[in-house]
Amino acid sequence: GFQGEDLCSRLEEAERALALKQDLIDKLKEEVEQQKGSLETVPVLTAQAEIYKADFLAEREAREKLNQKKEDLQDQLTQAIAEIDRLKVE
Amino acid sequence: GFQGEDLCSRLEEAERALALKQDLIDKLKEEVEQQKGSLETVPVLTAQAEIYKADFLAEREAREKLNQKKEDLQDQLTQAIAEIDRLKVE
Amino acid sequence: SHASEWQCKSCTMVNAASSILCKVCERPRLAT
Repeated sequence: GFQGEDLCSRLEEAERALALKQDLIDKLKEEVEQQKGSLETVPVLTAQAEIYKADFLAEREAREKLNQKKEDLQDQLTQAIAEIDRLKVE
Repeated sequence: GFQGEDLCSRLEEAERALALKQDLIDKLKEEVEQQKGSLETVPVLTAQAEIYKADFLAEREAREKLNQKKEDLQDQLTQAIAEIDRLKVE
Repeated sequence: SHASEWQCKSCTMVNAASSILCKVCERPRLAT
């Protein structure tokens, strides 16, 4: 009788609530999957930054060595020019 | 009677199912939050890779210029040494 | 609408009337 009516409506309500929760679960699962896709770029970007950093450090070291060489050549040239001037005077 | 029994048990099952679905929702929400945290590193890593790339290119350009300068000095030194030898012969 | 069997809209499994969730994919009867 009335009792059954009440149970029926409560069951309807519970089943509607279940459907709503299932919709939310579906949406959250989709969001998790999308984020997983974006997260896959993290190791790639990390590796890329590491590679550029190593290249930068190598270039900087090479430039410092080259600068030293240039300084040496500059000194040798200055001495050579002084020698030429001396020889010309003689 | 029997009908009521059946409705009761189904209502109980529906309520148990609601609790389980809610647990799943809580777990998924937590996973989404955790992934959001990890995703925040993506723009940081991207910027870092860009900065190292720019530094690398700048260093390489500087090294190429320096190398050109070193070549010029090398040529001048070679000529100066030749001049010294000539002057010594005279 | 509780009397009859129902077919899951997601995996098309036909479930007993008394089932609240689909026996195969555990989705509720009214799920879209």
